[in-house]
Amino acid sequence: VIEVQNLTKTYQLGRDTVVKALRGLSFSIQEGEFVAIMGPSGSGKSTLMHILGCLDVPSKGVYLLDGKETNRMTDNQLARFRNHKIGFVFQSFNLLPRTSAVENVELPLVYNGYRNARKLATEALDRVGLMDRLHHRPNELSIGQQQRVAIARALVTGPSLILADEPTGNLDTRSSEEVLSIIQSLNDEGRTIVLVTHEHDISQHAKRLVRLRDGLIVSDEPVSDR
Amino acid sequence: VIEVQNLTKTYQLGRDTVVKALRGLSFSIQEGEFVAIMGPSGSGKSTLMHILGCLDVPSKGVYLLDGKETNRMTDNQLARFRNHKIGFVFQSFNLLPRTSAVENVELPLVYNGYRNARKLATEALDRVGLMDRLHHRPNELSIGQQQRVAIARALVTGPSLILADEPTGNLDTRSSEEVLSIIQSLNDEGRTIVLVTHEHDISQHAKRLVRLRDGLIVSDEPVSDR
Ligand SMILES: Nc1ncnc2c1ncn2[C@@H]1O[C@H](COP(=O)(O)OP(=O)(O)OP(=O)(O)O)[C@@H](O)[C@H]1O
Ligand SMILES: Nc1ncnc2c1ncn2[C@@H]1O[C@H](COP(=O)(O)OP(=O)(O)OP(=O)(O)O)[C@@H](O)[C@H]1O
Ligand SMILES: [Mg+2]
Ligand SMILES: [Mg+2]
Repeated sequence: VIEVQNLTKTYQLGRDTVVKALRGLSFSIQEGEFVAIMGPSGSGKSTLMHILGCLDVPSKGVYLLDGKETNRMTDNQLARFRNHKIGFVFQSFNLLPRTSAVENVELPLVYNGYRNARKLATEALDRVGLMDRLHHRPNELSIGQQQRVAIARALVTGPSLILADEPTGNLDTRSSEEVLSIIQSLNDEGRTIVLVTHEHDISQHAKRLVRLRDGLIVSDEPVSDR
Repeated sequence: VIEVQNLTKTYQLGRDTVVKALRGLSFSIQEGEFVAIMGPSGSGKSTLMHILGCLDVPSKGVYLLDGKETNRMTDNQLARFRNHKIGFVFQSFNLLPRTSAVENVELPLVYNGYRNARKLATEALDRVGLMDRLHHRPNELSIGQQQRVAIARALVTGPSLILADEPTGNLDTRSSEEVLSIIQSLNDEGRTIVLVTHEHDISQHAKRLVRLRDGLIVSDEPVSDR
């Protein structure tokens, strides 16, 4: 479902500063896989995730999504992938600040024409333990609660590709385990999962572990016992 | 240095919704202690930290800082505590978006009249591994890099009370250990540390562990072997 070839991302800041965030990544992910991505802070994980989620474009290289080259897609085609196929949990949540939790979660459903958007959004928030926070706005929520709203929003349309960038970074052990079991059951249904994490314990829930360092893949191995 | 008595914080949202974020906390912290605070997402940790940092006021109860009641201090006195005595690492960083990393870190120094602000800020960023990111603005930094800028800014004036709200939540293991060893050496110098974390391993660096649940303290114990 995902194939990247020599993916490169370079930022130019001012006249002299060049940051090579990705330096030529090549890998592929089959449908139904559960891949964890680890690596030091600043190694390029979020940059890669944004490209995979069609939220950014590489400087060089190719990204094939379901066999189609993304750099040859129209804006409409890319938007359809982003809104229908892909569920993205952002490392910094990206919630709409002036709307409530349930309105934030129902947005992708409304956008996709679901009639029971409010009901599905409420159930999604219930599953992440936020039934009593439906009408709170993000600044009336703890950071971990905001993270769970972001998770609920990413998963509510039942996307076939889930890109989760540190979804448990701000959660206590019990909430982390609950979120991981939701993700696990989605994978059991055949959905493809790519999960960035800093925690070794979390990575062990995946079936394959890709390690980044300075914008390059340094290892790509199955997870033992999985 | 810190004493709270029956600290309560209640939020009123709209007409019907009341959130009791803190339900009557009482404890004290002596100078030079190293206290970890743990608890489920939404249990009141950040709310407590904001009150301890003089960034918020309780609904009821008393907060004595260096023996003085904070609710009887003038705005100037509170500001002096915030800017001179306390270093606060925010869970959501709170960096100025349009200024570079080094300018963000030098701000407390400039505010306090240091002449070598730029030099001290540069050294602080070097200590957290961001020497090559001095002139990047927050949106040109990874989330973990932003977190390290927030840490450098909190510590740069050498405050006697350090309040760190999940300072390693978005850091890889190696960066976390580096940050914790900086915090440990500050405690070795006699500074008081209060550190919120979700990770048991991180909490074991402290000498005392306070657990919150639903806005109450449920345990307050020394950390074994420390
Ligand atoms: N402005 C607000 N209005 C209403 N409720 C609020 C407000 N700010 C926080 N809350 C609620 O207060 C409770 C405590 O929030 P707090 O941010 O202190 O939790 P926390 O322990 O830091 O959680 P986390 O581990 O997720 O960061 C939460 O249930 C939250 O929903
Ligand atoms: N807009 C930008 N301009 C310049 N450099 C950038 C920009 N965005 C990111 N970078 C740099 O690209 C590198 C990769 O960033 P990225 O956010 O992908 O890291 P990451 O692996 O997700 O890190 P973390 O674990 O801290 O979240 C970092 O060194 C960062 O400083
Ligand atoms: Mg990242
Ligand atoms: Mg918090």
